Amino acid sequence: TVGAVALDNHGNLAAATSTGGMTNKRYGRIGDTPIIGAGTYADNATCAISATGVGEFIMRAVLAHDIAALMQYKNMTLADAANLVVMEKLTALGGSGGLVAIDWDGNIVMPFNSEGMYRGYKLADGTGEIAIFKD
Amino acid sequence: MNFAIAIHGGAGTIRRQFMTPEKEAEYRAGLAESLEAGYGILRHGGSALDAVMKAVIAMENNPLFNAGKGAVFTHEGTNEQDACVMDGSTRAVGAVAAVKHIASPVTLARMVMERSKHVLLCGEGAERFAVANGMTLVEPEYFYTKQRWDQLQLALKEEAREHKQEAQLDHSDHKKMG
Repeated sequence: TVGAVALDNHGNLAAATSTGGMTNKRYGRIGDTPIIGAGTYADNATCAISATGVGEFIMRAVLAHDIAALMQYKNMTLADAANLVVMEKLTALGGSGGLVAIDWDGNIVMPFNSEGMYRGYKLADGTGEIAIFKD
Repeated sequence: MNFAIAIHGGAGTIRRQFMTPEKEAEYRAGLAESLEAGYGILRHGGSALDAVMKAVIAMENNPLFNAGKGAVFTHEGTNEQDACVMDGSTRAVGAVAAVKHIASPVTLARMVMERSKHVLLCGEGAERFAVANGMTLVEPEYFYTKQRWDQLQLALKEEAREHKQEAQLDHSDHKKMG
């Protein structure tokens, strides 16, 4: 699975995700990627999110919208909401994976509970990072 | 100026012990290419929507990643892909599922968002929509990579071995019928 989230100069957010699914899948199985609010979500009022991992768990957690809802209704920061949903809720469900997310203020988080996640970010000032494993 | 972009290239099958320095360099280069593609749009005043599209398309075109060219194989040896794009300014969204002949599923997802009254199209219907809107379908060979094909063969072998073992065990879960 691949994905991206962005904030532009006009204050607009967007998210996109694309995937080949899982090796050896059958029966027309569809994962979280095209399920709005599970694997992909964007709302200028809160954040934009693209997820990756075992789709069945991400769908059951309604992962992306859950983070946006915690920000909207509980005034949580993106970092707090994303960590709660990925590191606690998704983990408790037995799911493995992670996400990249950005909020309306340009804060970026990339939490995951798997061994690694191919990921990277870049800010307006040109600073950024590309990483694969936790360390 | 306050713009930024973040990308991911998947999390499912990364194992540190199988990551060689050469492989890691390839992945980092692929991620950098995607990041720069999206960042370039933002730096020139482009929209977040165009930036995430550009970043994802770069990875769809890179056989290293499980999307577009380089997508994994289904049990039947086909490639079946899903994609979604969402615009936070309007909460407009488009998605496609189980498409088999689309080189860039995220491009078709955006087409669904912008040119249909629907949100999610799947399978043959999604591909008919693609053709009706001028998108060219690709042959299944477009998605083939040896690495992904070998992964499927390995998965099929493991599956066959597991079934054989289960059949030989009295305590198989399938035999716990109450």
